[in-house]
Amino acid sequence: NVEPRSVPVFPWHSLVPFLAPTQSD
Amino acid sequence: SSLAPVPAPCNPSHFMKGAIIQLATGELKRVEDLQTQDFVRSAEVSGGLKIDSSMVVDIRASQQRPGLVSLHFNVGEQQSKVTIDVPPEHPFFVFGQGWSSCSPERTAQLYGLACHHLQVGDVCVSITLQQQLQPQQQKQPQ
Repeated sequence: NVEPRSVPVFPWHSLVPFLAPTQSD
Repeated sequence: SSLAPVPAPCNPSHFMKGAIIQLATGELKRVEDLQTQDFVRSAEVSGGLKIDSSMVVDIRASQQRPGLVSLHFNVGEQQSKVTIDVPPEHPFFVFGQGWSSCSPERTAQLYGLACHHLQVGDVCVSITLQQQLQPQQQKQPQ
């Protein structure tokens, strides 16, 4: 019997940059 | 059939064509099928995160890190200046256009993901924390 292969699922927010302005701004 | 690109250890596999992405609504979509509304809706549902519009204002080779590109953004309503160094193949989601990078050829080669060419003036999807209300701003319990 073939082991079911688990497919990784990624959260949506891992795809977009977190661009928080640095304090100096 | 063309061989599926193999994620090198340094290449994030969530950008690999066919990667399964879970939206805040619980819906599952492939990375190549995502649309602007998916990010906007997910931020609304997720509560603590906010979608910002980040306009690319300059693209140049990184001085500090050879091989990377420095992307200069104006972020959000405040137009805050943010600069990040990324590999040229790193994909960004551009409002109304979709995935874009500084080297679409390398993005296709490494991730199998079709991209537009990222340009100055493109407005990218970025996230930031939802501004917490100041205590005095919080509604008093009725």
